[in-house]
Amino acid sequence: REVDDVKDEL
Amino acid sequence: MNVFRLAGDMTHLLSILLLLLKIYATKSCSGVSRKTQELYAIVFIFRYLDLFTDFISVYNTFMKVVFIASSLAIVWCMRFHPVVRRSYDRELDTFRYFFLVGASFALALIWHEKFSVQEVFWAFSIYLEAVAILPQLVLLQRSGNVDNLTGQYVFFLGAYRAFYILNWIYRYLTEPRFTRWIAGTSGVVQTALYADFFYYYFISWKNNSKLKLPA
Repeated sequence: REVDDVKDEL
Repeated sequence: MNVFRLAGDMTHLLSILLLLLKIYATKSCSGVSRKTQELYAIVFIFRYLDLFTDFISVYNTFMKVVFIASSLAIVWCMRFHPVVRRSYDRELDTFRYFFLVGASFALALIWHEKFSVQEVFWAFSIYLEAVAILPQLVLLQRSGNVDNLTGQYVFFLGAYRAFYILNWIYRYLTEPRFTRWIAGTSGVVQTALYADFFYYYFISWKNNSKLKLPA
């Protein structure tokens, strides 16, 4: 899965 | 970051500051569910396991530390602060929250984005947060009068996830392949649980009367 799936939300 | 998510994070931070103000200013935690505070401490600890491994931004790390530290500080105050702990409604705050923890973890074992420790615990924290407010809502129904700061705390705590739902809709519309099914579904359930509170909160605001939840 793309890096944007790093949990960037709180 | 978009305006909805920033509004959500600021609303969430405001709710925590209101609760800290209530406990600090009145040296009392009457009307506050310790069980909900303990559930939130669990939510933050298991959601931010990546605190030391994934650096997203200073803002992200700062807020995670604030959420974990404040939730633990509030639980500590309600358990051990010599003055505050005396005002804890022990006999009213009896929600058996073990089931909420167990059910959330069981669901996380079934529904998660990836079967890894971090992802299962992340999903667990998402599901647990959806139901973490239940002990607090039950306590508000049982303890007749709700003081303003406690009512405002619950109101902004419920409002923050509503802003996050707007954030997910916005990101879904603007970012290709953006999905947050677990957080989105759980966020809708979480916000829906506040529905009746929001209604009575609005009534009390409109009639300028004391907030009263029917037993």
